This record gives sequence, C-alpha cells and structure tokens, in this order.
Amino acid sequence: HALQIPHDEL
Amino acid sequence: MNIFRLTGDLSHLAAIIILLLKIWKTRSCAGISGKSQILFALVFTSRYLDLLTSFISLYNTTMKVIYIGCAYATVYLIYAKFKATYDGNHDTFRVEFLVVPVGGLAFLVNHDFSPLEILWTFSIYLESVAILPQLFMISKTGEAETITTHYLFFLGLYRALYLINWIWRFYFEGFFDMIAIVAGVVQTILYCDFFYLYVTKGEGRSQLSIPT
Repeated sequence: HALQIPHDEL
Repeated sequence: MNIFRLTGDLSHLAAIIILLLKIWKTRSCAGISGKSQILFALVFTSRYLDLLTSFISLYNTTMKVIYIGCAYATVYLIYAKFKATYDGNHDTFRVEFLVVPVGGLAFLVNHDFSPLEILWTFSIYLESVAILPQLFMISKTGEAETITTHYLFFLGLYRALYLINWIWRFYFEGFFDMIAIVAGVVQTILYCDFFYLYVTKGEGRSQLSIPT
C-alpha cells in the first residue's frame, strides 16, 4: 500500500 | 508532458510572479484578497507534501518549490511587510464556508483513504474555489486594477489549459483523473464571467469593473 497515489501534475 | 500542460504551468507561474511583482513594485497590496492568498498557500502546502515522499522529476520538484515559496512570500507581503496597505475591510469573504465543506468532501470523495491522498484531494477541491474571496472583494469594491486583472487572467487560463491537457492525456495516454477533472471544470467555470469582462472591457482601460 503506497503512501500516496503518485500525482505527476502540478 | 504536452504543450498544454507546459503552457498551463507557465501561465500559473506567470500569474504568481505578476502578483508578487505588483505588490513589491507598488509596495502595496490594495485590492488583493489576503484570504485568497492564504488559501492558495494552503493549497500548495497540502498538495506538495509528496515532495517529502516521492520524486517525479527535477522540473516537478523545482516548480513545486517555486509555487510554495512564492505563495508564502505573497502572504508575508500582504500580512506583514505591506500590512498597512491591506484592504481588510473589503476582504470579508467567510473562508470557513469554503474550507469546512471542502475538507468534508475530501474525506468522502477521494481516490484512496490515506492521509496524504486526502490532503491532495483537499488541495484540489480547495484550489477550485480559492479565488472566490478575491472575486468577492472585486465585486464589493466594484473595480480591479489592470495588473490584478492580468493576474486573474493567467490564473484562470492555467486551469483551462489543464483541461485541454487532460483531454489530450485521455486520448494519448489513457490518463483519467475524475477528481482533478471535475474540480478543474468548476475552477475554470468560476473564471468565465471574469474572462468575458477581461476580453470585452479590459482592453484599453485602466480599471475593470465587475457588476455586482
């Protein structure tokens, strides 16, 4: 379980 | 990264720099909503906590640091350095009416019920409405300085460009983020009235009036 879903946008 | 995403980011950066320079050069924050600027600082802080947990690219990290730094610098100029010029009497939007519902919504509608993800979701929802205190202030005083309208134009343009970026990414990458898209649509819609006035009445005038 990741800490957070990766968000590649600003 | 596509051209719409890049120009969106640069438009966002332009807006932030325009506001910072305006306040710095005129040594005044008259007509600027400190409440909106606090909300934007809160948006960047809650969204970019992933600076501490994940690395995406040098571009990504650099922009995040610049956005956060500029947001806090703006808040500092308004509430400390040029506090005497801050027009608090007209900056009367009740921000708790935004922050509380947005916080509740972030808990209820998110991609993953984890602390960082909820904070990210909160920042996306909050950003979509963070400009309302500024628009409220302009409608209350009935006018905005030209440079303030340029700030608002670039700030609105940024999310509109992101909408095109999301359409692009959906077709070419299969990328689809419902939360960002819905919030982005709401955010862009809030600027539409302003865009109309900016284009039709803004040119050649020193001040822009938004009818109440």
